[in-house]
Amino acid sequence: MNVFRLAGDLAHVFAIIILLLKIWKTRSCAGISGKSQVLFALVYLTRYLDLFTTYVSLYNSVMKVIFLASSGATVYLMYVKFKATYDHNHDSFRVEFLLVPCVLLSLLINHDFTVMEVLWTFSIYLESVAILPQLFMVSKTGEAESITSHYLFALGSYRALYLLNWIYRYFVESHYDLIAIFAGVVQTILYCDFFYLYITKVLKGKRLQLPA
Amino acid sequence: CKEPHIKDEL
Repeated sequence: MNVFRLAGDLAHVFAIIILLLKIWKTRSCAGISGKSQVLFALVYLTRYLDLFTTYVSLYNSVMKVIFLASSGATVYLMYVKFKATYDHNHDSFRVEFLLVPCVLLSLLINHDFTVMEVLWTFSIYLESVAILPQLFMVSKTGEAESITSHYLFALGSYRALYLLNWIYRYFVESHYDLIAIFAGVVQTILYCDFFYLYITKVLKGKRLQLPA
Repeated sequence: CKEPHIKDEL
């Protein structure tokens, strides 16, 4: 555990809490892509199956349970409790364009051809692109509420901080995982455009509105 | 012999 890794994890938890609180307080999930949230739930489900097979630390197990429970809660709030506020029409990204390539890639490029390892690899690949339906929704409506922007910024920062963690671990512990690094780089690149808008607009108190 | 792939991250 190093400072980048811890900061990354905290940013990740923070992002999820922001989102849950926003939905709960406003009693609405307007502007949030349910498809991205379902994909994230799938990411955690396929990655944290090892909760039952391998014990790393109390910290790891607790965080895994937090991610599983909070993503489950988010999906429940969006598709059951506050279903009426879910903006179907703007959430039109075709998820099969993400799921099919991730399944194929995880079958082809993995560390070991076992069920657990392929599922882990699938979750890593899927996580890197799971935000696309949300970014697509923002680009379609041309704007995002500031709370949604804070959520996206925290969620994007998490993987960027993990990149620093991997650089640190490579030099200090000689530990590296090419699949995670490759997917992490892709994931962070997808947020770059958003980071730019967030820093130039949202932090200056303006709404995040895309140029027409 | 191949070492098992370590997954200590989230």
